[in-house]
Amino acid sequence: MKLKSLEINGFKSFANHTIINFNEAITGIVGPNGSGKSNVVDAIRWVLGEQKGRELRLEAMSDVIFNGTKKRKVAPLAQVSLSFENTRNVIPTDYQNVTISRLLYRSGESEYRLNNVPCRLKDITGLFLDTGIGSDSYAIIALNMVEDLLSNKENARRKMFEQAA
Amino acid sequence: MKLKSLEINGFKSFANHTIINFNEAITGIVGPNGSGKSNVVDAIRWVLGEQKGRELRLEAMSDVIFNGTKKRKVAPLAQVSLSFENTRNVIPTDYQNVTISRLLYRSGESEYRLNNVPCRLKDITGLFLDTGIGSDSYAIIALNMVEDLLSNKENARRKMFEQAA
Amino acid sequence: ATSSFMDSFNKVRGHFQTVFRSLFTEDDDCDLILLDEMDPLECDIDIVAKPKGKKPKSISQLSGGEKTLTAIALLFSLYLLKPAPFCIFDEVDAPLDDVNIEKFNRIVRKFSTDSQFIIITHNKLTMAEVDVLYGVYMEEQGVSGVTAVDFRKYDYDNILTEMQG
Amino acid sequence: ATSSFMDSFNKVRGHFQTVFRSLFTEDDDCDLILLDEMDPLECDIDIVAKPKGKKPKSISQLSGGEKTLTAIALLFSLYLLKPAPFCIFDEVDAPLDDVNIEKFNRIVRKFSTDSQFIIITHNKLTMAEVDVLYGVYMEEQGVSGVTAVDFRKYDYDNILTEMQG
Ligand SMILES: Nc1ncnc2c1ncn2[C@@H]1O[C@H](COP(=O)(O)OP(=O)(O)OP(=O)(O)O)[C@@H](O)[C@H]1O
Ligand SMILES: Nc1ncnc2c1ncn2[C@@H]1O[C@H](COP(=O)(O)OP(=O)(O)OP(=O)(O)O)[C@@H](O)[C@H]1O
Ligand SMILES: [Mg+2]
Ligand SMILES: [Mg+2]
Repeated sequence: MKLKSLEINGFKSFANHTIINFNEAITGIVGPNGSGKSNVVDAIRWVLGEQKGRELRLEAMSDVIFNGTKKRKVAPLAQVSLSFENTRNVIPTDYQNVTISRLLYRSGESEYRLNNVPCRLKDITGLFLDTGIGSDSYAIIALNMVEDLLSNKENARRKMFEQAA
Repeated sequence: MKLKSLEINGFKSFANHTIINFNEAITGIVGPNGSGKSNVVDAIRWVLGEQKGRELRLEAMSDVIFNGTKKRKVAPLAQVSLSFENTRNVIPTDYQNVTISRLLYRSGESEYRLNNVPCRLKDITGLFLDTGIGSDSYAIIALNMVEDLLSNKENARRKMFEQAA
Repeated sequence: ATSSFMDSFNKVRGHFQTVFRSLFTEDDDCDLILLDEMDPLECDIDIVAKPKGKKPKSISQLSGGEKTLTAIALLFSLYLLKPAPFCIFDEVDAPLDDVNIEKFNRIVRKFSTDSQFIIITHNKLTMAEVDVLYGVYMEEQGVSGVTAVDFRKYDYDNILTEMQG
Repeated sequence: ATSSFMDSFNKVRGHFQTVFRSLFTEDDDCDLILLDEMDPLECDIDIVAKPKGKKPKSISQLSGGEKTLTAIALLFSLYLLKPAPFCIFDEVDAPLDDVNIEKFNRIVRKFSTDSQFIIITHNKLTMAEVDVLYGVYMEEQGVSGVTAVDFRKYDYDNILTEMQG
């Protein structure tokens, strides 16, 4: 499978519609503190179905919606879409191009979509079973997870082994 | 008070007798990963009377003694001395120059010294009461303590306030 | 279930020894140990790491950078068992010195034939190693934007200053 | 006891607003709050930080670098209340971007008239700012040594390579 692009709109600090392309083998993301780099990672975990707000640094899931600034009001919804080329048929579907999307409205209503067709969360997580991709994947790593591995917090080592095994 | 020098011998990775001078306002310490920079900080906390091995990354206090390598055997003792100029009489003593020392032998025997005269631990901690200096001072900061302040782990914020208040 | 876990575990253990030695030095020792062989599906997994001739009693005695590099060795050992289609690293290179950052970038490059990597970093050496660089910045106060960045060192310093807004 | 703590607390709170604004921007909001004013000697202390027009619900929503800079602001507010004779910082600048590292170095320089600072760092900008630089390295396998370092950028890269042994 090959990542193609990530589209973010209204998610955390991404009040404006933003597209990031992932065409290369190694993509670097840089920028000042607080600019939104880790929010990009959160967006990917969120669209993959992350249900635990704490994993995304939130007190409530509704906190993912752009919450406004002194000069700009809150967004009506948060939307993230992640697009892949299904090379080597890693994902069990006939589609060659796959786009998964997740939306959360201020009302609390939420939607998931597969190639723009509404679906359920488990249709999305089901696609990625055994691929190594998921919201809490052993392949999405930040420094706090490195610390958890080293201190073995809440049996982090075994959980990581089980994802790869 | 003005720091003058730190002498380390047999403490952690400092198998060889080492002296570091602190004559300037701002001293920088650099070097590769694992070279011994944080061990210098541990040495300062240890000579100031640190009793909790966990604060020094140890399972037992005896782990501070240089424990040998494939090519070099263990040290018989660990010794650290810290020297100050007692400017502005910050330390309640008539001495203009003060040196505190701590020794730990493999037998488990330990010694404290003030200007080379054997003394007790509380003679040393007593000297520094209210100066802001101590093994767990609000003025000795590593990244894990920054995290504790931010997460308020074990009421870290209040403890730090109380040291400064 | 037990035999399939043991099979995976032993493979990862073998990979760990290879990867660890490539990140540290060729005659270093390391190991992964099941702390209770009678309960392989539940017991704790111990990490033993002895870089560069040292003899630490546990990995908690290692330095910040050595621990991070050890965790990276474990992660890549899991990736050898089961490559993930893409891996995301959020500032995991922060505790590493320049020499270890080069090793980290080299192992990422090596594995990038089988997986796509997204690397978030503040480090200039890492920025020089990626295939494409995106800058995330504050487009307006509190609102993120993304731009392609052409990395030549002075270019990045200028962009970073502009990105600070 | 209560009134002396409240006195100190209010002073630190005032300092926090000044220091925070000097590290972020002049029209940013921040505060320190006693969560139970009926129990000032025991209750939790809350940190409110709203850098650059943002409106986070708690500091856990801030980025890694923003949180570190906020903790640094709190520490220096405590130092304004009660300067310590010396302060040791072990790699606290690691999560900061270049612009914030300059701010960190500037505030250290400012406070260095009243306190001596010992700064451990991997960052070249910080190295350029100190008065004297010591390199800690592995003199032989597993054994630390210290040498004075003359910092000019290429010099450091060479020394670091030599220090790697
Ligand atoms: N719902 C939201 N609405 C608006 N802004 C938000 C929201 N959630 C988080 N933010 C802001 O996003 C910023 C954090 O961004 P992020 O963690 O991605 O920074 P970063 O680029 O990773 O920085 P660093 O280099 O310090 O790690 C914070 O300032 C936070 O206040
Ligand atoms: N009692 C001991 N005897 C010998 N070596 C020891 C002892 N205790 C710790 N060490 C070694 O000292 C090293 C750690 O040094 P230290 O933590 O000071 O590194 P550092 O320079 O701070 O590195 P980093 O940049 O990664 O933080 C470890 O490799 C550890 O094995
Ligand atoms: Mg971040
Ligand atoms: Mg260290």
